[in-house]
Amino acid sequence: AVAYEPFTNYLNSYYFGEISIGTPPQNFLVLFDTGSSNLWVPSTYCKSQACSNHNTFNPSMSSTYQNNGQTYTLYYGSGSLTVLLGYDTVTVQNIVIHNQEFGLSEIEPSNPFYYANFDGILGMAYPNLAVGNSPTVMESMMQQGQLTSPIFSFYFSRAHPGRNMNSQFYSGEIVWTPVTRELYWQVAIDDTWSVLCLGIGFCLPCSQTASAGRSGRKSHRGRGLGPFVWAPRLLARSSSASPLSQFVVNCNSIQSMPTITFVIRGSPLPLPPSAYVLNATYLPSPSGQPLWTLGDVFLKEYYTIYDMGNNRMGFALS
Amino acid sequence: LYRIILKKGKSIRQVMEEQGVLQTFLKNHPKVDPGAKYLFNND
Repeated sequence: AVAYEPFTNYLNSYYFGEISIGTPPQNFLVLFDTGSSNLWVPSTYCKSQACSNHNTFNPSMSSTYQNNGQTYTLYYGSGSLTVLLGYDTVTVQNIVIHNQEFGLSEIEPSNPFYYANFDGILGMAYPNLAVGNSPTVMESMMQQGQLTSPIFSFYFSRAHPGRNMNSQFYSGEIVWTPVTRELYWQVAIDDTWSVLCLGIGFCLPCSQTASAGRSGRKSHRGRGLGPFVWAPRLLARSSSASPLSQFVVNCNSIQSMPTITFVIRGSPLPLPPSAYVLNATYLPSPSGQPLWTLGDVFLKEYYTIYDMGNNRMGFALS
Repeated sequence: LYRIILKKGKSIRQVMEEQGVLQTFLKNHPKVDPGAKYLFNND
């Protein structure tokens, strides 16, 4: 079985969370990835160079570990990852999940995993995307009564964690929109438009969007993919690309760049240039259907709710 | 409500760039269409 997850080709994931696996618990830093559905961590079975640079799960040190015996391959853009499936107690914050299926890596490509600041990946997409036949982490939480509903959200705090934490994550109304395919968190974008288009060397949201905007393009909202907004090729044709497919803009021009407004279910969600321009913008153009990936820059502006129970997503001003 | 605090770390790109291996890596690995995973012919 395979799962195509080329996220590592983007190499732009910044936010990781701690989990533990086993009894006594062994700690790992994982990427909470809305673009995949499996949980895996490096293991002591792995002799690859990449595993030597990360925390590895030792099944013989856990009294609650059970072997599944099945091996799966996850194909990434930069190479394939082989995992052995097993079951053990997984703890996420205060949530304890018993007999959770997860992957113990056996072979990891050194490039780029050796350089990752995280150990493994915790997938938060739909179960249909997972290899193996056992429940995903979120499904297990539900089945074991840890959650009352399968819903989670991402909030980027402006404050230092633990200080001045705002209990109110959003303001205004929540815009709800249905998930258009229950694999990834894919929703439809009605339109995109900009209020100003004076950008120099960066014409991503210029007048082309008016004609392309009603073709029913889809978007995918993901955390694991990194902090960028991915635009279809037809919308990025005028951008200035560096040899590494990075689209370059003069930082002095940010003030004259457009606000991109995503219209979802009739509600405009504007994204100002200060949100989508970073010091090192990486914006390759996909050649397939017009898909946008709304990454962390969007999530920083909009508190985003992933409601698997009702197959919908919600957005509100963060 | 369970709150899971995420830590901001360095991206793989940052680390590879710091260690001077990013350019070589990107040149030697074929580009993958980021939208390929959403083309559902392989479902």
